[in-house]
Amino acid sequence: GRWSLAIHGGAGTILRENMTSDQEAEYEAALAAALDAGSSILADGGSALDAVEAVVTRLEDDPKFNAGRGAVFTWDEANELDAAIMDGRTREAGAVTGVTSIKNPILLARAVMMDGRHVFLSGEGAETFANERGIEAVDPSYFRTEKRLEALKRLKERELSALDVDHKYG
Amino acid sequence: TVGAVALDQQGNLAAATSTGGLTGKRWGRIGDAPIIGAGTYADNRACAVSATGAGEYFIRVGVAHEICSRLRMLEASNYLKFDKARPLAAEEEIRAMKQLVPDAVLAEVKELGGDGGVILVTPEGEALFSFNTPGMYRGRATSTGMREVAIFE
Repeated sequence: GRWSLAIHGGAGTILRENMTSDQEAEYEAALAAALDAGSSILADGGSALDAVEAVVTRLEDDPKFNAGRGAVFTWDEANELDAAIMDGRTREAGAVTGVTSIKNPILLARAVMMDGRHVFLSGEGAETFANERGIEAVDPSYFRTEKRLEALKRLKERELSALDVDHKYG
Repeated sequence: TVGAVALDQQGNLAAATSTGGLTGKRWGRIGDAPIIGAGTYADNRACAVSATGAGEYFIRVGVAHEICSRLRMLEASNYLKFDKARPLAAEEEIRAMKQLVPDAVLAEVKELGGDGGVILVTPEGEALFSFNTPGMYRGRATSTGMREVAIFE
């Protein structure tokens, strides 16, 4: 049977001159491990949904990427997480935004999709829904990394106006 | 942002995206979340897409759904039999056209001032990338033996 998988860990101003060869190797190894996790599910006849979930949970757990543990900080020094998932067979979909204590937001997005009553839940309500479904929660400090906190501090030190900070990147 | 798109052996597609958003975001901003239709979409008739980049621009263009719609129309324009005067495109030509679709949609994002990238898989098993940034952390693998990861252009 034919299967196929593509993954990403973000895009942007990623320049080779700003990355050591060790760092480059670390990122490539992390991507390869996530790729293999999804590929093995597909090669064994597993579902596309399970494959994309396996890839994304692995990348969420890896602090090198801006999702789950290692997420960037808001202006108020919080980590707010968003995730979405969609099944091409039925066009069922689930998404969550602004959650702060769900270890793997993609699992919550899938639970929203499977529940079927809603497509998009946010913030406190999404976390209540997660608790009712037994989705793993963690202390918000779990997501914190010094690298991301430093990035926020550098941004604030530039003394940008509110409009500058709210520029259109995400 | 991280994401994955897949085609399984049963012919089903799926897409998933997860993100921490933007450093320093305020006011309950959720425009950089992977909203269904903008950052994430899957339809067995067309493709599965996961996006990363300037979220608000992806919303305005409706990137993920737009790519799926155009691919569905591309398929229809080539395979509908009622237009007998129009010769069917060769398989190679269709494959090349499929890569043009995400490139064209991302060009629209760029035109508005945004940047980023997308990954997609098609029902035929192609695993495609498109991005208008200097780099994108990415990887792809297929049952035909392709397996690669890359960061830079």
